[in-house]
Amino acid sequence: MRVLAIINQKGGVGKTTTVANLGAALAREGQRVVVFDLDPQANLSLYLGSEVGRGEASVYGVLTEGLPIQQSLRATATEGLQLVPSHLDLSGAELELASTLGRETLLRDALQQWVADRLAETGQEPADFVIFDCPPSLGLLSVNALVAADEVMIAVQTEFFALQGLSKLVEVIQLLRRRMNPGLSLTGIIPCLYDSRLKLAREVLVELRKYFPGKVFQNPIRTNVRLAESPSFGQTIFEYAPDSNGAKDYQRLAREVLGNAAKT
Amino acid sequence: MRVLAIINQKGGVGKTTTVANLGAALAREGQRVVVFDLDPQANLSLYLGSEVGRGEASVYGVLTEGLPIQQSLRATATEGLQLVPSHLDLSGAELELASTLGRETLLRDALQQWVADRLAETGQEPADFVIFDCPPSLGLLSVNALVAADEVMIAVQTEFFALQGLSKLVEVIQLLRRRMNPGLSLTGIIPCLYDSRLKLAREVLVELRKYFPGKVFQNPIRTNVRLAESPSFGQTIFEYAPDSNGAKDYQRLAREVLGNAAKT
Ligand SMILES: Nc1ncnc2c1ncn2[C@@H]1O[C@H](COP(=O)(O)OP(=O)(O)OP(=O)(O)O)[C@@H](O)[C@H]1O
Ligand SMILES: Nc1ncnc2c1ncn2[C@@H]1O[C@H](COP(=O)(O)OP(=O)(O)OP(=O)(O)O)[C@@H](O)[C@H]1O
Ligand SMILES: [Mg+2]
Ligand SMILES: [Mg+2]
Repeated sequence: MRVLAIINQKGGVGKTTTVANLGAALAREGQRVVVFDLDPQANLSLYLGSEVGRGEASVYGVLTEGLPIQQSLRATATEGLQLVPSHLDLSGAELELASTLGRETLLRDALQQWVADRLAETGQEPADFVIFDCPPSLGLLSVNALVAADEVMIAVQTEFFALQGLSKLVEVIQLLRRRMNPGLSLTGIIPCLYDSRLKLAREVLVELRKYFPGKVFQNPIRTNVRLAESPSFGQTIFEYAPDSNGAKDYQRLAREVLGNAAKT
Repeated sequence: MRVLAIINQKGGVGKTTTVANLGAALAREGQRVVVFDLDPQANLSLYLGSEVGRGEASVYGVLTEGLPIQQSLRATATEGLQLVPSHLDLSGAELELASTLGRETLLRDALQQWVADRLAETGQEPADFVIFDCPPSLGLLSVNALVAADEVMIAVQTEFFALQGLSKLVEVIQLLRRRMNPGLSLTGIIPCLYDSRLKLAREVLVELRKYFPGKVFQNPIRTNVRLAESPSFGQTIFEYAPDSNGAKDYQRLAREVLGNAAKT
């Protein structure tokens, strides 16, 4: 089971769009995928057609009440793709958990329990891929994702502010690797919202390849209005516009991710 | 002195771009403006040409060590526009201050002290406008801005996820108005990154005017590549591309903001 965190504290760079559509693309390749919505805004949950009422099972219960992950799984319209949804209450979790011992490892512990339970029941791991959608911050929720994950993928918009926050993000990843998660590796940088007609975008892409040699995924995700429209129909890009650039780009990314299997 | 908070927990919607360029546009109208960078990513500080080294005066010192605001002011290239910069250390402030008594009113207290000091010295308030750039979350830094401000302006990208987070944001604003800041009013909603060719954008704008009648600023800020390029030169839109749509839109917004003086 590969566990990925899609992260960037810079907002609006394409994290949620990537988790929803990379998840769906991997499921289309026959993988069993579970995506987790760790953002209190619950954009991923809405994108995949799930709205959680107060008190219903969600990531909030998993982190604050020890709710088992298997009790918070939801099906989506895509076969092979399941979701652990978020809830607005999650925005209070950072302060609620501020004094809980081991608050950084709550998600890792829940994940390990879920895997152990499934292995005992079925002799198989519960999924081939787990993907965390992170909020635009480096607070407790993102830290939980980085501690629970084996691989990090940084979604980056090819615009000016993109480069500024990356050094801090890499610093935090290295710190967590040293202190809490020695197996954490940076699998790659995903250029999102790429428009090759913009000189700025081309320049930022060149800079990214310079700073992170060998780490930037070959195919940027191009800006494509179908990707911006698909969430309003609660559909992934493959359901909404299967022949669009958005669908092609995410399918290609899925193949690249499959090709570079993590150092298991 | 009008004190505005530009806020939205949704990331990448144009908050920083609005604070930098609305601030500059108000200064061009002869107002004395001070903008505060409350985002640990320090995008606003970079946009206005300020990089803060560790230990140098910044918002971090104001919130955690009681550094007077007048000691952290920096000039910018625009006459009449000053900046209180951010620093990456600010990302630790939320946890550092988690158990500080009155942690929500630290910014308000600092602001009131600054105004009192200046009135005593010069008989005049230190500025005509103070504008807070908020991070993409509703954590302690954004709460400090909402408690210290008299007016809230919500920057909204005209895309699908925009509407989902607004109800939570309005809830938080109402809560803070009841509990900590009775004078806080919602001055308006600023539609940003607007592209009238996209049906989705037009639909979202219609929804916004329906949900917030009389609160949506007349002129949306149109998507304009010059606005995306200007920060890479450390220049406001007025220095970088004074004849662009971006410059026109922000100047028009400034006139609208001046026209609807807060209920003083
Ligand atoms: N490749 C793309 N082409 C066009 N629009 C896109 C693309 N990727 C994302 N978008 C749109 O850009 C906006 C931001 O994307 P998204 O919400 O996925 O970013 P995010 O990083 O998850 O944001 P946040 O930081 O708030 O969680 C959304 O409106 C989304 O529909
Ligand atoms: N009207 C516009 N036209 C074109 N590009 C824009 C416009 N407004 C903002 N941008 C670009 O969109 C990106 C996001 O804008 P900005 O950083 O101001 O948003 P933000 O809400 O402050 O983000 P964060 O949530 O990370 O603080 C930046 O690359 C910016 O240059
Ligand atoms: Mg998101
Ligand atoms: Mg910003």
